[in-house]
Amino acid sequence: MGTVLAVANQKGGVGKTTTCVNLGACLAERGHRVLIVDIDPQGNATSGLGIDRRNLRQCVYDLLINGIEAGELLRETEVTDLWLLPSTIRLAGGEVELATLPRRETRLREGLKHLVPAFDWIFIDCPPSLGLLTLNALTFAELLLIPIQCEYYALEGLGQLLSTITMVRSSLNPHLELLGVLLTMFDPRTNLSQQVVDEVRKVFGDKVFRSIIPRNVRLSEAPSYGKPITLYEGSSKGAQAYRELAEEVLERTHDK
Amino acid sequence: MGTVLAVANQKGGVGKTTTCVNLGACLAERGHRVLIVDIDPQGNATSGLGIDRRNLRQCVYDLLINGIEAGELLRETEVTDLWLLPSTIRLAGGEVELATLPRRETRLREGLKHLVPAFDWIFIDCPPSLGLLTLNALTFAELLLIPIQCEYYALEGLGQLLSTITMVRSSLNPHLELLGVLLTMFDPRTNLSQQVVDEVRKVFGDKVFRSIIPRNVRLSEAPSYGKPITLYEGSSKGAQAYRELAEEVLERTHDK
Ligand SMILES: Nc1ncnc2c1ncn2[C@@H]1O[C@H](COP(=O)(O)OP(=O)(O)OP(=O)(O)O)[C@@H](O)[C@H]1O
Ligand SMILES: Nc1ncnc2c1ncn2[C@@H]1O[C@H](COP(=O)(O)OP(=O)(O)OP(=O)(O)O)[C@@H](O)[C@H]1O
Ligand SMILES: [Mg+2]
Ligand SMILES: [Mg+2]
Repeated sequence: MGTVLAVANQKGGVGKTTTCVNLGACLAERGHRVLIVDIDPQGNATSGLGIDRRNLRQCVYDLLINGIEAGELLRETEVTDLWLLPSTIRLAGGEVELATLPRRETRLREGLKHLVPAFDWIFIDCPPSLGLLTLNALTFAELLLIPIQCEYYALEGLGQLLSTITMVRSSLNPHLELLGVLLTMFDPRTNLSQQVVDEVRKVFGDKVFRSIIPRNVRLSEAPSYGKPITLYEGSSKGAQAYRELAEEVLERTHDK
Repeated sequence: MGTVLAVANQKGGVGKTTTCVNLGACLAERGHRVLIVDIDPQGNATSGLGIDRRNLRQCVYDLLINGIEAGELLRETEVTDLWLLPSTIRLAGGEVELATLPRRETRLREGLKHLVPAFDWIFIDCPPSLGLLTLNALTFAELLLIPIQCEYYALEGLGQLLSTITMVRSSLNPHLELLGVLLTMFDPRTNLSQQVVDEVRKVFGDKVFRSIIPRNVRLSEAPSYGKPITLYEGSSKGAQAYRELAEEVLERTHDK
């Protein structure tokens, strides 16, 4: 039975997409069947996995708004056992349209829950906001992973995110649990990075993953080739860090 | 008569707040009267200017939703002639509430237009989305500055942003003009940075500012002291780059 994991943080540019794509690829490398659901209208996870958004006639918008069968929307990627439910620019108007529909927070869950047994993992890449698209992800997910950039501003929005999780848990999805907090873009040359790590550990304790993702230029180059880091440069520090994270995620969930 | 400038890009983490705070401080340093309006619920511009959000009883939410007089909400900052209209976590629910109100796209303009003559510049720091808060900014502004990070994913969302601008111009604000595109977090050690610069110049031509903001750790440290770069480390490369940008912004607008 698959595990549904939302990767969310309304702060922008903290590594949500990079984590979805690369953690997904590392788990697929170990033989897990992984589906990545891109619900960000920017479609970065879609292009980061080499799918050309301009050629897509249908996407997650059609699942959320038109009730199209999810199975018809799934795409294979270059990585064995790694599948994608893509997003396109049509999703940009999706949040406003979704607001007018019945069961607006649960349409992602309704449209995908029958596919859960077909995968070991379903990752949902969220946009940088706490609107209806992210709410749909938090309502469907049983686990949440929060990437936090090792930067000062990244600490600011955590209160808002945690209160949204509490709200979701009390009204839409009582099963939602925080799997962990992931520190990203760590730069050992700056004091700021270490200060943020210390601060986040103080607030989240052992919810913080031991693995820290370093700032690594290979991670930011890989999307321009449409490949996850494991295919683009498997021996890089970025690939190793995400493999270590995959190991930890499996440790934390093995008894589930 | 003041110039209203929106700093927007729905891609997250590209340097919108950093540009508002530091370009604002550089213009104030030259004797211009500047107001920074923070309409991002995360309130990074508010804390980046040293204002403690927890102590604020009222903020931009009260202007947008409760029609409170803007003058009562303005705060002085540590920088002479640099003022702030702060945001707090209360704004997080603001977008949904705004959607139910009459004249929902023009409430920022209605609430602030009488203050325009009191400032030389009004900068609006937008959240990483194209929802009602950003629409309010684009409806009020006459000029738009788009920061673009020197990263691959940053190129992806431009089509969406440009089509939003076209929509705003045709229905809400025919005067909106693109002042320029600013390249940020340029890292000379990577090929990727230069590739993005070349690509953005190809698409935007001379709309791209000559000044490029380098990746500079002082810029990311300054917010943790609540100071813009001009007060935190005036001789840093980050401060120099934003001063050069200020010069160029004045060149581009002097005949206005
Ligand atoms: N560890 C890393 N080292 C270097 N660059 C990174 C790293 N992680 C992410 N990046 C780059 O930083 C930028 C932001 O990351 P990413 O797009 O994954 O964040 P995000 O949270 O998904 O952003 P958004 O809020 O816009 O959805 C991207 O250009 C990405 O390639
Ligand atoms: N030129 C730079 N050099 C180094 N760090 C930078 C630079 N510009 C911005 N930063 C840092 O990068 C992060 C993202 O920048 P910033 O928060 O200004 O982007 P944003 O577009 O406002 O993000 P959001 O989409 O969440 O509003 C911040 O932690 C900031 O301190
Ligand atoms: Mg993303
Ligand atoms: Mg910002």
